[in-house]
Amino acid sequence: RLDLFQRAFNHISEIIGSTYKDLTKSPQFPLGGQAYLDMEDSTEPYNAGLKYHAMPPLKRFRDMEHLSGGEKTIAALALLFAIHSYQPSPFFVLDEVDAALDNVNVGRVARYVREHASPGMQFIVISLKAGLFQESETLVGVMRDQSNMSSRVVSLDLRKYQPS
Amino acid sequence: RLDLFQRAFNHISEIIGSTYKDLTKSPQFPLGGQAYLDMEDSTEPYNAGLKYHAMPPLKRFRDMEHLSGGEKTIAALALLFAIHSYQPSPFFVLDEVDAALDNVNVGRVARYVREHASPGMQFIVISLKAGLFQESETLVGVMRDQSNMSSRVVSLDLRKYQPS
Amino acid sequence: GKLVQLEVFNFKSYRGKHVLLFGDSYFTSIIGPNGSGKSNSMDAISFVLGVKSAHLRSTHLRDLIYRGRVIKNNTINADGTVTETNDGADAGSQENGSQRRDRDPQHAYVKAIFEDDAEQKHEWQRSITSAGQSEYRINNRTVTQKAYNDALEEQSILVKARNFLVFQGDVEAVATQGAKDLTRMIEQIS
Amino acid sequence: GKLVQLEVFNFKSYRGKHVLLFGDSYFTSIIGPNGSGKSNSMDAISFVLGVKSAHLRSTHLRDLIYRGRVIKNNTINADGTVTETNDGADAGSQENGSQRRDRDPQHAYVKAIFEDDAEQKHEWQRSITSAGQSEYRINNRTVTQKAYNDALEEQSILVKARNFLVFQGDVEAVATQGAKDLTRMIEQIS
Ligand SMILES: Nc1ncnc2c1ncn2[C@@H]1O[C@H](COP(=O)(O)OP(=O)(O)OP(=O)(O)O)[C@@H](O)[C@H]1O
Ligand SMILES: Nc1ncnc2c1ncn2[C@@H]1O[C@H](COP(=O)(O)OP(=O)(O)OP(=O)(O)O)[C@@H](O)[C@H]1O
Ligand SMILES: [Mg+2]
Ligand SMILES: [Mg+2]
Repeated sequence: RLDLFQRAFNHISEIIGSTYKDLTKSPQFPLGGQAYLDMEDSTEPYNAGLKYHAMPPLKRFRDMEHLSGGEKTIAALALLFAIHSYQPSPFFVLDEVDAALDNVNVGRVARYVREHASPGMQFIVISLKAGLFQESETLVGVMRDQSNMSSRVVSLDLRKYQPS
Repeated sequence: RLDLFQRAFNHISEIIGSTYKDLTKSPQFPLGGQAYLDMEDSTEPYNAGLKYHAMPPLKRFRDMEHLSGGEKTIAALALLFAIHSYQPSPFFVLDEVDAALDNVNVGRVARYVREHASPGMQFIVISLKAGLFQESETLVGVMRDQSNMSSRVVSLDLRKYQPS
Repeated sequence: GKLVQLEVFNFKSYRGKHVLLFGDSYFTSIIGPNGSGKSNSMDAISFVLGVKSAHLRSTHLRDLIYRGRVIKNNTINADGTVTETNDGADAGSQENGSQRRDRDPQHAYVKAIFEDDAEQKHEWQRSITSAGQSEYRINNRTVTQKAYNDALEEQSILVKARNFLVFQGDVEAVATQGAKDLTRMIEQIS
Repeated sequence: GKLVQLEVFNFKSYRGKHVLLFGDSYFTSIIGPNGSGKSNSMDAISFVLGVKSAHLRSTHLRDLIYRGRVIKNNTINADGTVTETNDGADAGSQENGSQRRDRDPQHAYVKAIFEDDAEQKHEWQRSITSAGQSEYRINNRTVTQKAYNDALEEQSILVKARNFLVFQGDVEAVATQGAKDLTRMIEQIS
């Protein structure tokens, strides 16, 4: 049990840094930010506290609580994607995770999802932001059908309209 | 004490309906939705539970918990504005209250704020959405000054650029 | 593997049968106005995978069954109180209350079609019976809840961990969660 | 009345003195990228009105004072552990740790200029002293916390109720709050 946990922890620790970097890098900060997992008590890890630290580029280390709404969201997504890489469920369902993100960060998440969407990692994303959903392969449009007092859906394959 | 509370309650009850209507009306639903305040125990009101109900147009009554993120936000804003009308503080500060709103609802909130912003009701709104902040009289732009490791602000008077 | 489509029947705001087609897309976005039913579609995915109704904004399974307008219409009177009156807008509203309520569907289901890495299709269906109970079917054969959960686990879908489902409003808490929650999160997948 | 401007000094992410000018605008929007300092400006408004630091994402008043980069730089090693090393990027980082820490400011303030309905200007300033205490000034005269709060109440600013401050992420809870919270909310303003 300890061994399983340790293996999961090691894998995620190794990948969280590059995942967070992928979500925070930019022309001014090609190296992105820094993130790591801390284990508080290494004799009985599965009983210990795990602590997650994320530092946006050029910001000093402080408690996660002090990050802004958008910064917390990016840090959270990095952790989710890193955990997923260890025990990948075949798909991810994300409901409006971009609510607190400005357009630049929406673009970074869109790029990350586009680059990682593939067999073994299917993304199903609910979003109100064109910056994110315009990058999808398929759109499922949901609308309220007043006369029937029901939701209705229609699917649209965007790949038809995109350059290969 | 009972009397003061009753007066506040009566006033807010009377205005919540029209406030919610203002925030939910549209060409298809010129009457908007319905909202009201319910008092559970009228012998000792300030000890009783007050219950707030809001129903978007054409939706049947159900618990507030069942409303969607955007519907809850609109209902919450209506209640805040109704409460404010009874004991108006001179200004309102709202931080990203539009996070869950689609573009149509952002437009409704922008219109409501524009129509009510006046002496006695100053709105200071933090927003990532152009649909909302483009309607302001003044913009305060905040940016991160990397070289100084500090936030910086600049104010812009939009009225110069708007038709009277 | 990937989720190819989701078929919902009388589930939350979806009256009757509706099909959400994902196809062979690895990046699908669900879009639409506030209140249209997007989060309800995520509830449908979670539901069909066996997530408890407590996590689906519903205390009872019955809340997940589509409910149309009742004949009761809440009218707000001048004094702010509410009167329930007959709703003239619904077909058949001349009938009495008990008949109208019988018109609300009594059962519902969600069926997912999942294609595994060998391109084999699996049909997973979870229903809510008129008794308000869950029923599970794999490829149209009724199975126990445990067998259903095992079949999902075989496809690396670990429902208990729910790491791959991020509900509306929940994402920021992933970053600020306490040490013990994070440990448990990783424990569940190891 | 209206808030005409806010002057912040070493408050949260605002190093040194900065002026947020609202002027005679009744609809001002504060905009900018994630992490730039928008919510911090709302914290400044709340702070100068006397709101407790617990509501400002800070446990202690001291957390509200600007803190620059420390000479410690967290480096992540190949094995994932973290080493604290000197940060070459800061001026004066050759000095030892205690000297660098002294470079962080030891006090901060926020000053609001409020114009009442008679077009009279009021200056309300709240400072954090190097002892980590709050100090209150009205028109540059030091006053007690009670006098400060009374002056605000005279302008219909009821800080205890905080109804006019909606912090990031809080709005939806206003609609779903329990009955007792709603009662208390209305009680506070009656
Ligand atoms: N059992 C049910 N029967 C009928 N309608 C329901 C049922 N449960 C929920 N609804 C309706 O579904 C709507 C909410 O849908 P949903 O939460 O999916 O919206 P959404 O598209 O996610 O919106 P948003 O963008 O605001 O988050 C509500 O208006 C609610 O009344
Ligand atoms: N005492 C302090 N000294 C220096 N920087 C601080 C201090 N307290 C907070 N910060 C920094 O301020 C930043 C957060 O700013 P703020 O919450 O105002 O952002 P925001 O503009 O609201 O962003 P978002 O749009 O993501 O909500 C964080 O990066 C944090 O590190
Ligand atoms: Mg939703
Ligand atoms: Mg913010």
